[in-house]
Amino acid sequence: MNIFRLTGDLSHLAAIIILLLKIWKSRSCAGISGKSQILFAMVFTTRYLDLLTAYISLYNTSMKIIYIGCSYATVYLIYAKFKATYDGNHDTFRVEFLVVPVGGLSFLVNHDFSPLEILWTFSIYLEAVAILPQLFMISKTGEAETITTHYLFFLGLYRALYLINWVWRFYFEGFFDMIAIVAGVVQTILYCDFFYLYVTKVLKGKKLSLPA
Amino acid sequence: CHRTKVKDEL
Repeated sequence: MNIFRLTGDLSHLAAIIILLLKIWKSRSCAGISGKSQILFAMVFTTRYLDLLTAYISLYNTSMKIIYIGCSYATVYLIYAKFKATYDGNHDTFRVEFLVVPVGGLSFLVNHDFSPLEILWTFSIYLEAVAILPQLFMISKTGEAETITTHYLFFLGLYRALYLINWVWRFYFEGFFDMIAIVAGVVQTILYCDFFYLYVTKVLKGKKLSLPA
Repeated sequence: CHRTKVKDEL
């Protein structure tokens, strides 16, 4: 465990908690893509099935359980508890355009043709693109609440830190996982445009709004 | 392709 990996995990955790608290405190999930949150719940579920087959560490097990628990709680808040505030009219990204190709790709390009391994690969590929419905929603409405942009920032920061972690692990441990690295690079690139807006607007105290 | 047997990352 290096510092980039640890801060990456904590940044991921911060993103998840920020989103949960935002919805809980404001009693509203306006501006949040429920579709992205369902995709993230699918990502965690398919990736952490190894909770049942392998024990790595107390840290590893607890973080996995927290991630899964929080992501299901978020989906519950959006689709049940605060359903009346859910902005479904703007959450119109067609998720089958992500899930079907990603499912096909995980069958074709994987480390090992076994059920758990294919599901793990599926989760890696799906995570890379799971934020697209949220970004699509923001581009459609042309704006995002500042707290939502903090959520996106920490989510993107997590992946960027993981990239540095992989460079570190390659040099010091000779470790690399091509599937995770390629998907991680794609995922980080998707956040670049957002990072630019975050730094030039949100950090200067302005609301994130896109030109009409 | 090189990979770890145990997936220790989240």
